[in-house]
Amino acid sequence: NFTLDNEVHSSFIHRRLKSQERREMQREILSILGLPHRPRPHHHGKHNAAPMFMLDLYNAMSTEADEDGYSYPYKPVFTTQGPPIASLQDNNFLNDADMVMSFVNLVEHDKEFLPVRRHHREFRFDLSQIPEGEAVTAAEFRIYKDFIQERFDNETFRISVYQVLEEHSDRESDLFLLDSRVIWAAEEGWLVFDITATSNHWVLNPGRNLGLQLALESVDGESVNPRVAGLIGRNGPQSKQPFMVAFFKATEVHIRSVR
Amino acid sequence: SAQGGGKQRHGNRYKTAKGQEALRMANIAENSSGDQKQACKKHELYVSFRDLGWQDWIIAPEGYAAYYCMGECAFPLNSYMNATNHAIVQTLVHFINPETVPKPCCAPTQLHAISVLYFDDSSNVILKKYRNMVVRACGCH
Repeated sequence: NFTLDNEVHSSFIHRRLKSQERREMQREILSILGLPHRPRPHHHGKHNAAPMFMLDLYNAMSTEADEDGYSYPYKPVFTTQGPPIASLQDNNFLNDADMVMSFVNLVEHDKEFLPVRRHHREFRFDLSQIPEGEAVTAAEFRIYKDFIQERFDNETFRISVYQVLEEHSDRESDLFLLDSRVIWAAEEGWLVFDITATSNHWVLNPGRNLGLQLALESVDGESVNPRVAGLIGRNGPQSKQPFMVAFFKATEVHIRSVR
Repeated sequence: SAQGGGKQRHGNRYKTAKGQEALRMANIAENSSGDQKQACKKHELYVSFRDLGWQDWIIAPEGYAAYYCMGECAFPLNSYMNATNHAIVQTLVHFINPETVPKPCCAPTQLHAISVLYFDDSSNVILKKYRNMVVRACGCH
């Protein structure tokens, strides 16, 4: 295939570009892509959860580009075992999206390891890198739940996701409940929480972006360590790390600057 | 115009005759021309992100067939693909006044979008749809 492709494409460029020409071409293509400079990602593991999820979206968009629309891949390719827990969402926001962006979790240590009464886990996402002129139409927080063998299959937990409103040094943070649901111990796959309103709030008020908190309770209302229930954290495999994904619609036409 | 006088009508008739003569002459010149120029059509230009050394931040695609339009929009335009009505008029005017009025341009008539998946500086991943990036069809404008 490579030979065939090479033959087809070699009809135009017959020679290697000189380094100056190559730089010029790089600059022009970056301008077309609307980027001020070439990004230099620090950790760019392409097999991490977020890049793989995004690649799945890319493939869905590419393969069905000529059709009327594309469907949200509710069973991501990287979910190797068991059905995904996440419910299917409306496809429209994906069809309408001009841009989709995933955000890595910036919290280095799970609070669950600290001696606190209430087990919880914190997540933070830097939304300052969103290009100008893009409005959030939908946003999700995604966390993977592994199957836990030590637990009874019929055991359930209540999982709650909160937006952190204010932090205090002497007491627990002020929280706003975003979503709460019951999960089975035997379930396995990605849990998806709608955080559209919160994301919009963070974009408009970057100083109020204090992240999310996740807490787990047993049926008796006792606080449960998320790790015990199989929720993957920082120490888990890279392909199952929690992340955030947001869908955008362009609010203004991108005009390239005059050079 | 319905308001035109006899003198003007005569002028128009004269101009039309002049135009037709110009067209006839141009047609002969075009057909007898030794160097047959290539007609306006789509050509492939592959932009390789790999060759640009961007594999570390562009996840997909490896590159894309951008295409470009090249060739001549020569008389008679009806035989060329996708010539706009205005391009045909433009050709006629060019023949009447070749020094000042240019021929129609060979340019894209249909463009497509592509999606690019890449890392930003913070290792977040962006999937962006770029509209009007790939030429689907060329034509004379």
